[in-house]
Amino acid sequence: LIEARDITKIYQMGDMQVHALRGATLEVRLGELVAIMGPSGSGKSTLMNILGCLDQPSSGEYFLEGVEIDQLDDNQLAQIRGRKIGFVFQTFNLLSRTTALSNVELPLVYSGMGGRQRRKRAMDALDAVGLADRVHHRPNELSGGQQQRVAIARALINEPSIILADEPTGNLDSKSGAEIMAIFQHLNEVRGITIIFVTHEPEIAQHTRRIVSLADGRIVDDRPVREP
Amino acid sequence: LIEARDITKIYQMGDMQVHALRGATLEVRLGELVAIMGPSGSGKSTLMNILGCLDQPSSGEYFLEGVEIDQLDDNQLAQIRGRKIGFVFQTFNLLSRTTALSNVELPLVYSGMGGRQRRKRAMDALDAVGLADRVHHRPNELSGGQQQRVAIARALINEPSIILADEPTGNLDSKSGAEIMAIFQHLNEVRGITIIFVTHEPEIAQHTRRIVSLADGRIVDDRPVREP
Ligand SMILES: Nc1ncnc2c1ncn2[C@@H]1O[C@H](COP(=O)(O)OP(=O)(O)OP(=O)(O)O)[C@@H](O)[C@H]1O
Ligand SMILES: Nc1ncnc2c1ncn2[C@@H]1O[C@H](COP(=O)(O)OP(=O)(O)OP(=O)(O)O)[C@@H](O)[C@H]1O
Ligand SMILES: [Mg+2]
Ligand SMILES: [Mg+2]
Repeated sequence: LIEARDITKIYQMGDMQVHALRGATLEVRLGELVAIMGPSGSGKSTLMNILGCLDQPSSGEYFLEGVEIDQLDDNQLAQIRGRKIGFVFQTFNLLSRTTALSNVELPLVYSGMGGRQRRKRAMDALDAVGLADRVHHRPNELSGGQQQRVAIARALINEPSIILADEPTGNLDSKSGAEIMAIFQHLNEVRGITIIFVTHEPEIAQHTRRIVSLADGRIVDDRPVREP
Repeated sequence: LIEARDITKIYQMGDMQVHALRGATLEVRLGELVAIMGPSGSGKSTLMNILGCLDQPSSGEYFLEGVEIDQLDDNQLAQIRGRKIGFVFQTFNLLSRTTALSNVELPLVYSGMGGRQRRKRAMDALDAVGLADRVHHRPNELSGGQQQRVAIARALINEPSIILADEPTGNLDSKSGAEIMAIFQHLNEVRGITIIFVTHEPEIAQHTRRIVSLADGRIVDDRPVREP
């Protein structure tokens, strides 16, 4: 259960202020599949970073499973990020000096999993996103869409209970994009994982059950997806 | 006029070979507006880098305006890249320590334009892509789609005769994407600039006059866009 109340985010730039979020209130229940849409610069990534405990709001409260996030210390936050949440970044954020396989193994290193089991799990995750033949490539030896898929595999590897994906299909052709969406839908419908993702593509949003729309730092719409 | 004949690109990975391009032949005339489509990993960015003189093929020939590119020295190549070609990278490649404005000014610095005129031109270019109020932000103070638009403004600033754009609307909502496409179409129809861009979105490709399709390192289709 995600509960964000009246979240603002203000960046100070010299003597000017940028209001990235101007009071966003959002509730997401366990097992939901939610799409966040809105124009470029409307605050989607800013909101996702706050929901993912990667950033703090300037004001407002954020509760994750009933726990108020700004009351937690760094260790507790790291635990939540590592175990509960899988985050797919809009710009991937892969480690450039190591292979796809090592990148995907990384969350399992932090959670203390043994080497052989870790490697098998990472191989399976890369296979699931169609990259079985690219596991030893480093990010700059991968296409844009392949890098995006490594970032997705890494986010799923710890079997988090919440997945936050910031435009996970932006660099993918429709077929690869559909394969990724099928993975997300399976995780949501079969394993009950709560999934929130940002997308610019209406056809992708149509496959979710709820669409939250942002504009200029505010939530301007929040409605269920109508069955066609 | 772009003439690429039987272009291959092979990456050596240890004792394995990755065939990113397996013999691509492509001719593009002055003033064309061409979309390149294909699955993730099919060789689109690799082909674009070769067309943009940023990379060399493993075999095959590439002629740009009748000049055989592999006969040129580094200086001549730099001239072509700086003056003739505007390149929008799939992963933006902005300088992270400097502002949007400085990033966009950079090609004009290299072409020797004076400071005041350079600044005015860069301000106009950023205004044209809707970023007038973000000129002093650095890339990590910009949204994904805003970074993409800075990369687009930078590619246009030198008024190149050829624009190569690798998924220029991948991070943009449909409205911002349509605004960018309108800029490209204007440059093509009114100023006669030759434009080749990679896209995953069929609706965007429909606004061009020719669609080249890649699969597994080969050009598998090349046809005009039929009027609806
Ligand atoms: N430096 C490299 N070393 C090894 N293989 C590479 C390298 N660069 C690219 N590749 C491989 O070459 C193939 C083509 O890559 P390319 O970036 O051209 O694909 P693309 O069509 O642009 O894909 P996308 O739509 O995902 O951006 C991919 O399978 C990729 O893994
Ligand atoms: N560190 C920062 N300093 C100043 N302004 C910032 C900073 N980070 C983001 N912004 C601004 O906050 C606004 C919201 O940014 P955000 O990244 O959340 O947008 P977005 O909706 O994800 O856009 P996109 O669809 O382009 O990715 C943007 O206008 C951006 O310029
Ligand atoms: Mg964003
Ligand atoms: Mg590419």
